[in-house]
Amino acid sequence: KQKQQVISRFFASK
Amino acid sequence: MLELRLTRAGLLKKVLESIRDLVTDANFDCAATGCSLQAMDSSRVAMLSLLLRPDGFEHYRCDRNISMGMNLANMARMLRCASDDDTVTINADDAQDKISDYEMKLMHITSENLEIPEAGYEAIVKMPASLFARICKDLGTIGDTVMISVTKEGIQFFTRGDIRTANIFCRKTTPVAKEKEAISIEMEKPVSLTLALRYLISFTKATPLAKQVTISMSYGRPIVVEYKMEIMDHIRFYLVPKVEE
Repeated sequence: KQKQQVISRFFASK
Repeated sequence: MLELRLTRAGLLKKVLESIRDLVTDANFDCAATGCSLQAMDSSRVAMLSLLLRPDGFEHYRCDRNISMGMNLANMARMLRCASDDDTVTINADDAQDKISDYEMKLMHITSENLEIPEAGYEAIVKMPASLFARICKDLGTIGDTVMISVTKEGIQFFTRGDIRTANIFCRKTTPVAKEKEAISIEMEKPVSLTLALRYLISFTKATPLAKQVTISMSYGRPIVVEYKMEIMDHIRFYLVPKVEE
């Protein structure tokens, strides 16, 4: 099964 | 006070058309250094960032940083009234509740701004934007996801649907290839990512903005699909790869 993560997990908040 | 004038409304129309499937409302952050936009799609799986450089405009005045929250469908609807070679002017006064000429209502949008590092990708492929668009569209009729694999020989697109599989391999071209046909690869190591095709297809709406598209990939990081505009800088789309659970 494939899982999709959200994009904000990958970048730091400004 | 913000005053932007562009003698080719068509360019702004193309930019809007390329992003409005992905994002409904977005903040245009205008500063002396240019107008930028960063927004995520509603499922927070994909993101886009856009930069319009001041020298891309015939007139650019931005006295202080201003963030204009806009509904992109409304903006596109208004811009549809302009021909491609018409001049479009956007003014916003400091009250920040409308842009004149179009008298369009601005919105207050709370959005999270992310720090996105530009460098350090394991594989960077440049290829004709129209070719990438065609591949995504064709594979989208077969499967929901595509596995994009980059090796030093080329870039491979593989999809699997209910009834069949499809595999497209684009070989790296020689340095003498014409720009519109060229496929170049800078690679530290081979990378393979699985991505949702419907987002990639949505990104390719930006194809009219650039001859070439740049695809940057690293394991475990969002893919970046970048269109470099001739006079306006860039539009970049980010998509989180699918991972096996």
